[in-house]
Amino acid sequence: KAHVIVVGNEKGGTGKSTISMHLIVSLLDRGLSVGSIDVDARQATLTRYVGNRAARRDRAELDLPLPEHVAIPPTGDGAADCARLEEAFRDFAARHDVVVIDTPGSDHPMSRLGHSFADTLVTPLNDSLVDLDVLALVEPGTMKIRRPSHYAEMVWETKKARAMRGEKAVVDWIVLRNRLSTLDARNKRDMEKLLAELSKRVGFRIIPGLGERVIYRSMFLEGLTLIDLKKKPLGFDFNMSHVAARQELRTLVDAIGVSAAAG
Amino acid sequence: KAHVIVVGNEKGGTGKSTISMHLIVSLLDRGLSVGSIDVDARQATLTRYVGNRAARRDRAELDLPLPEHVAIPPTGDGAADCARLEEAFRDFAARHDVVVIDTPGSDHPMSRLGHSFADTLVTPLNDSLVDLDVLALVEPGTMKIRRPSHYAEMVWETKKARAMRGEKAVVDWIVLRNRLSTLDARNKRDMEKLLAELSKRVGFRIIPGLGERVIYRSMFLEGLTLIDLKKKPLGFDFNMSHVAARQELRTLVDAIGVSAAAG
Ligand SMILES: Nc1ncnc2c1ncn2[C@@H]1O[C@H](COP(=O)(O)OP(=O)(O)OP(=O)(O)O)[C@@H](O)[C@H]1O
Ligand SMILES: Nc1ncnc2c1ncn2[C@@H]1O[C@H](COP(=O)(O)OP(=O)(O)OP(=O)(O)O)[C@@H](O)[C@H]1O
Ligand SMILES: [Mg+2]
Ligand SMILES: [Mg+2]
Repeated sequence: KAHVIVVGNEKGGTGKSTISMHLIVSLLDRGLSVGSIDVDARQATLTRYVGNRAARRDRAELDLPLPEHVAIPPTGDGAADCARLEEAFRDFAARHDVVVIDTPGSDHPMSRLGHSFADTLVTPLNDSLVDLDVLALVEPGTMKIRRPSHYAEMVWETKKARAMRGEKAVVDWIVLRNRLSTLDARNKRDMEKLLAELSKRVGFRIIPGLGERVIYRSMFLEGLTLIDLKKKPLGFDFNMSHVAARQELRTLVDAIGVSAAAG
Repeated sequence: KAHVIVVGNEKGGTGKSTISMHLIVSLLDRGLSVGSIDVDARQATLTRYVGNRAARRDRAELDLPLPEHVAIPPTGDGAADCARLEEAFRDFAARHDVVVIDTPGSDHPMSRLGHSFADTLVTPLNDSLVDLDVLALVEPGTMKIRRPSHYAEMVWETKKARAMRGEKAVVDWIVLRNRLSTLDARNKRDMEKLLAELSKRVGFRIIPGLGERVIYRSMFLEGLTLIDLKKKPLGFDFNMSHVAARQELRTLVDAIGVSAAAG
């Protein structure tokens, strides 16, 4: 059975599709077979990224490993959409070492179903109290957490749905901050403190985040990631930010612990 | 009749709610009366921001101007949701100088209806080819625009809907880059070139963007913006980034040209 990684956060623009693609390429690079499912298929960022990669491979006759990919566009009929997602998921889970599922920054029955398949749920968020607001409501004066908010509640509900299906309800929920800047101490400290407090209450673990680095986004049209850059000649220059980004990704993949699980 | 500003982009996390709030406070600061409508009311970032402001005003007995605000949560019945939005909008448009509408980072009938009310549509996006992808499909090799994509198409459709209602179909569509960093020349130049080309094809104008500045997000829990900081004593320090942010906001508000329209 495959190890299932869902990348989710109802907050928009936190880095879900970017992280999905970089996880896929990292896992392929480690020799694992990967099935990827785009549940945000109207926007289709991941589908476009994978498509650009296939086109680049064909255009330049490069040896670029690819996932087996499927996009499930929403049709307006939530139940029918969920049936198609379930079918695609069961097929990939039986045939691949890892399944990576990218979800939209909004609430949809398919996204909830996708979350209920997760062995590992990866939730990126911006280093911002605005992003934290979808995980927890914070009391302004005291900076104490009043209660978990709607995305944390949704994750609880999907764990319940999983248990109702008779599957183990244990989901390894990993939260990481994304687009971290090197500036500003006070905002960062507030976020660290609040996330640490929330992780105990809601049951997720926090791992070191990803820096704000152009390398994470500049090769979208080519379908490439920094993992691919070690294969010459792709025509992109190497610098310190790439080295740091490579380490950040390795930390993320190791934290998920997939390679041990597979085959 | 009010001047209606819609802040929209189907891409998640581009800064819609942040810009909505900063526009609201800037317009209030110029002495205009503002009605604000949150069409993304499950996530409710703008509603929470305005609510935090009201709580801060009450807690510290400050003279903080507030908009008249309403949130329209989605109920699952698109037609009923749209009827409630229409009613709230007609009421605010009759009684205020400006109506600001924040929309979600996804497609929803209410969001389309909201877009069709716009005199000015403000579309923020990250300085990233990933964000550009929802506006236009770009050919990787030549960096030429193949065709507009789904958000640009949606905007066209809402202009048509507006014309079908017998209203003037002229919408002033403003696109600006957000969270601009001071680094990286090549990615920035690509974005500038592609946006300039797209603006001619699709019919929007580009204005100078907003920098990546912590001041735009660090006062969310207090309900404050940098516009409020000139009133002492709010306990936040002032620096060069605030001065630059103030100028960026002034450029945005002036580009919209509201104050001339009202009263
Ligand atoms: N670590 C990073 N460094 C620099 N840019 C980043 C990083 N992570 C993401 N981005 C950029 O931030 C924006 C948001 O990322 P992305 O589209 O992956 O988020 P998302 O959560 O999938 O958004 P949505 O909610 O729309 O699905 C994109 O423009 C992307 O290129
Ligand atoms: N100019 C800026 N400088 C620094 N941070 C910013 C800036 N603009 C927005 N942010 C931060 O970026 C994130 C996304 O902004 P925001 O939530 O306003 O976007 P949105 O488009 O409303 O997202 P959604 O699609 O979820 O509605 C938030 O964490 C916000 O605090
Ligand atoms: Mg995405
Ligand atoms: Mg928003």
